[in-house]
Amino acid sequence: MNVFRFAGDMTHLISILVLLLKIYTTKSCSGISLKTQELYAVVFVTRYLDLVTDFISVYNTVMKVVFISSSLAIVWCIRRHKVVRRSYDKELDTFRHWLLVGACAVLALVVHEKFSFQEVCWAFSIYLEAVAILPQLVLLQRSGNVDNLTGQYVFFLGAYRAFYILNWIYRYYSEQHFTRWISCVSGIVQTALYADFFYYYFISWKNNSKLQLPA
Amino acid sequence: DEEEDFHDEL
Repeated sequence: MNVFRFAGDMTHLISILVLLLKIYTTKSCSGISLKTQELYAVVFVTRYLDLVTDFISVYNTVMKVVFISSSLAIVWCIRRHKVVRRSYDKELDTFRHWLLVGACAVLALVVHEKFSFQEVCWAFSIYLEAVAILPQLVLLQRSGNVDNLTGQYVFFLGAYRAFYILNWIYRYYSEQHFTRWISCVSGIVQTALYADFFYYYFISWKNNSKLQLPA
Repeated sequence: DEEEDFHDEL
């Protein structure tokens, strides 16, 4: 464990806590893409299949349980919670995200470390996580104004993988650890997808203005 | 180093 990876995990945790805070305090999920939340639930379930078979550390196990349970809870809230579900932007959240699932599944079957069920699922989850934010970014562009908590949620979610890239660089030089190139390439693609969001987020922060993503 | 057979990162 190194400081970059720990910062990445904590940033990821913060993004989830901010999202839970938004849903809990405002009893609303306006501006939140259910499709991105569903993709993240699939990412965590397929990535942490080893939750019960490989014990790596208490920290690792606890974080996996938190990520899986929070992502499933958020999907449940937006789909089933009698108050929250009313504010779901169903007509704006129209990204065909199952296409992303299909494409990542095909890619994982073709490009993986080892042809085993767990490794193919792991590669699938890495690819899917890289593109999981797309429905959310499209929704933000369509919904125009972005409330603070939603903006912070997306910001922390994008920042966490950037910390992981620093972690991979650090591990390469300090531990001669060659991170799996699948993680690296996907992590760079994932962070790049946030580039324009980060730009507009910085502009809104600098001008102390409302976050506006151009349609 | 031998390829780890588990993923130690989240």
